[in-house]
Amino acid sequence: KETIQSHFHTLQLTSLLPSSSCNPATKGKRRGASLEVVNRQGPCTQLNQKGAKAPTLTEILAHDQARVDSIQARVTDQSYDLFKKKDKKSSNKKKSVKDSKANLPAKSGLPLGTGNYIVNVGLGTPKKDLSLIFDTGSDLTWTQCQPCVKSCYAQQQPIFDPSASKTYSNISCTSTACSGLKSATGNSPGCSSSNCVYGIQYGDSSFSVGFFAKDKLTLTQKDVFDGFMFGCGQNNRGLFGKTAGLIGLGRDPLSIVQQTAQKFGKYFSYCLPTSRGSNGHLTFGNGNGVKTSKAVKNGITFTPFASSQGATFYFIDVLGISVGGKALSISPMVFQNAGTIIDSGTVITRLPSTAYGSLKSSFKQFMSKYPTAPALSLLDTCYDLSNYTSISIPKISFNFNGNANVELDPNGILITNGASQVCLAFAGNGDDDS
Amino acid sequence: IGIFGNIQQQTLEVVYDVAGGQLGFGYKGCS
Repeated sequence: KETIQSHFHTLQLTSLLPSSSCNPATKGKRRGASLEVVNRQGPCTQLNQKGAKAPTLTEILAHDQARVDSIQARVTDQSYDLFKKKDKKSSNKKKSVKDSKANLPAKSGLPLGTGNYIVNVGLGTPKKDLSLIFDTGSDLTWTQCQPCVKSCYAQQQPIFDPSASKTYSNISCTSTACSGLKSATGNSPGCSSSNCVYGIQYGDSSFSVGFFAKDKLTLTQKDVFDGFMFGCGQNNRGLFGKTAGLIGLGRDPLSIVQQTAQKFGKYFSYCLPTSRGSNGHLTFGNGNGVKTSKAVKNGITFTPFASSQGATFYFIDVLGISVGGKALSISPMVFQNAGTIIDSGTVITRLPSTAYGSLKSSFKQFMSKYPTAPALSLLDTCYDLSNYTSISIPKISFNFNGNANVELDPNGILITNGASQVCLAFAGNGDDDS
Repeated sequence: IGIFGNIQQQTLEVVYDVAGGQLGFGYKGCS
């Protein structure tokens, strides 16, 4: 009995299924500037109302694969560039770091803004509220802008009108910020009547093109940033749902993390709610004052970023995985050879092929009493649980560098397409070196 | 490249201490 309690989750199947009721708890005390995060398919989103058709799980998984393909292509390109820079490193260290960003290939696709999680921010004077996709896998923040010279997709809120904002201004082509778009977007900026023009293209051909601009950004009443640089999109198309655009939480100097660094010390945190949950948040700063580099917080276990592999994504080192209390027999080299990033926009965790095979095999043994179901897109380990109300599943833990052990929530182990198709929410890469 | 995706991050408190070069995880971040 003790083993079952320690190494298994026993739960009601309904706890994995989506809920239709939004019940946010009263906002508790949270340090820093805190924004509400909602799941786009969850109970608290307002973006799927008025008869809008929510994407199916199969569609979500297809978009997810496009995003992963795009991330992997971009990281591969970056690694190539970083290797090229090694020779220069000894002669001019600072220049080498800068160059490794400046030499990003223009052809690379950026991650697809699948956008499962959304935050609301205010832009302009007077401020207009915008629901933006929340993305740690890209850098530029952009929103659709009037007059939508070429094209805008349908969004829930009114499209931002720069002419109605007293604090809006375009950024000049000759500015340093304009040059910085190359690393933030992967594309060289353009110029129109001395105004800087950005273009950002995603893995599935989604894109946004428009003026690179500045305006007042309001995160909370107390947290207002004059001159926030963002993309004012005049030609936008793709899988952005009814959101107004995207908020880039990556590491590039143009990301919101870097632009608000003076106040928040490049520190942010979030909780992503489940499809039944109502209390997600995105919080900038740690509430301990600015520029706190050695953050310590009760109950938080830390792993160092693996920064050696490039500066766009957030790399971390996975050392091992446990299933049902048993460490899988996977050489740490399997994870080290591939590298791992954490991304708020990718849905399903991708593992090196060998690691996924081991995880799947162990999980199947623990789940052998349940009837199997057909595969669902990239998910190949599925069960028909329609005859069960309560189920028992093995706990899964990740061991990250720095002895950081993280046990996943049951919602992080299984994904449901109804009770008759409940799948292990992991997938393998094509090979160990991808 | 492996990717730690958002399904697996659900309900965790995920802390990005970019200046400190570290990523933190805590439990019950949404409660």
